[in-house]
Amino acid sequence: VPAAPPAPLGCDDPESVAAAEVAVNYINGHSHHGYKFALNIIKDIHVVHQGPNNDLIFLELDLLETRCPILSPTPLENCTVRSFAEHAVEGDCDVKLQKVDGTLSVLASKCHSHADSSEDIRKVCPGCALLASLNNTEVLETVSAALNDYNSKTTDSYLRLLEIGRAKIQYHPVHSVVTEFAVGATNCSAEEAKANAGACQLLPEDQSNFGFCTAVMVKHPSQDLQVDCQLYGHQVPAPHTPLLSWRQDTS
Amino acid sequence: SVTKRAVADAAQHDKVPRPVGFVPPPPPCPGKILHFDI
Repeated sequence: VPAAPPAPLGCDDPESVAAAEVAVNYINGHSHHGYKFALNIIKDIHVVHQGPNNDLIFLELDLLETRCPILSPTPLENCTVRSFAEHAVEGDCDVKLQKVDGTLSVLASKCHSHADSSEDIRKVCPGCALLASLNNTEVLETVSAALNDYNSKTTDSYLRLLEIGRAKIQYHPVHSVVTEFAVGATNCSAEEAKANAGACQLLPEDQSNFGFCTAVMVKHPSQDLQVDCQLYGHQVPAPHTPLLSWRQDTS
Repeated sequence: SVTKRAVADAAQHDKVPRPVGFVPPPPPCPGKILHFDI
């Protein structure tokens, strides 16, 4: 009598959790936009035996967006998952892995991300701000004003916009626009950029040349703009600044 | 000629007496929700 086939792998089995961890790290490592995602649910797992110590593993995962931008050096386990009230974004991913002699490697992955429905948010939090389109006029105005404001006050490198990561607009009780956007340091200081910003080039693609800003523009009842930028690494040292001191955090 | 014999109904699993305190295993999938369900 042939041996019974092994019981199907459960989604919460250690082997499944290990495969999901490899898959999520691969997805975050190969994404260049937006934010890091964390595992929420292992929806399904299917193992196809290829031979001795050789399996193909098909995973279906539900991920949730964290607050860490994709370029942030913060490790994923230290990244907070955006809460439901923050208008969470979910990622549906299908990942194919191979496990040879116990070593897992990702062969292919496909993800679709989508924001939670506004209706769901309103049911739970009627007054919560909702995600806005990234090319919304108010959002673009806020990002532009915030970056100009930051560059006008900084004594460090002139920052250029890389991408808008997220934006929310609230109308009551205060009309406000909250944005998050990725920036890149350039080869100019902010002072030099005042003369000719067009000549400022982005520094080579290195994590330390990137940063992330959050900006809040209040429009009604009073006008107010707050911007906070955090750069991940070194700055273009101003000529008079001794090398050691520019490692200070700029936020 | 072919005759069809009556066969008793197959026993239904849920009618099999379970030992006291028996907890059925969790379904293999989907797994548990680590954060919240969206």
